[in-house]
Amino acid sequence: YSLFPAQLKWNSRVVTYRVISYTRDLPRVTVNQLVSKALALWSREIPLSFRRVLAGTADIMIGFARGAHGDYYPFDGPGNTLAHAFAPGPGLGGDAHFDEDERWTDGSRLGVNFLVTATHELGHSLGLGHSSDPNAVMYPTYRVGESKNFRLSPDDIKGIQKLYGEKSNL
Amino acid sequence: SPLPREAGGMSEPQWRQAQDYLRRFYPSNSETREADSFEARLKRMQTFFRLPVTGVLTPRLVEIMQKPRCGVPDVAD
Repeated sequence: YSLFPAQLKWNSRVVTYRVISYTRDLPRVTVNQLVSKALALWSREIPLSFRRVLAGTADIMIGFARGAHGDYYPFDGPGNTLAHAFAPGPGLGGDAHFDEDERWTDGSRLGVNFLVTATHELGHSLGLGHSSDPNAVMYPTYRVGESKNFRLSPDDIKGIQKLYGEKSNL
Repeated sequence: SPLPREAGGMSEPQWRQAQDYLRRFYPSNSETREADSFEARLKRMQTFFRLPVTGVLTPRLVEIMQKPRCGVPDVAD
């Protein structure tokens, strides 16, 4: 695993998130459920919880966009870059963007698996960099066909617990 | 003109794609003032993907560069 410079992380125990735009490939309720599931994979391992907000600015703003979309990293059409996210911090910090030119799927059909990609990008939103462990969710290239029993790898868990400590079982 | 040694015999489109990929995902590190030559960046990518570090483009690297991926760089910049 790797961390961002200065080990950027969220200092509060509760991190807010908001889904501000959706893809036409999946029902909104499915996107909301998969985002919640992705965040649960991380919060299961660390003393941090997530609260969804429906208006205003959240710590983690999540959205779909195509091409240039307001940050310095325009998306590039189908394939190549699928999504990106920013390290914890104010403004763009923590935000996760998904390329609307991809074909997003919940695993029930061909396409880019949104749960897998969202879990990866939200790992960045929490402060993880890319891992060179091919089995890690934080490995930079996308791997097809990982939906059932999808979970974090030991490398991912080690990295996120390096930042936030372990979840206390009180 | 012939491509440089680091191109490893790859085609010119693959050479250009490799240059774009390395500039995007293996930025030079302003703190360590690491060199940002093609060879230096390629070595960083080879180190990251646990491949032999030669500084020369290979079919395996071209294959990795063509995979769909996350837009965040692989090394901190």
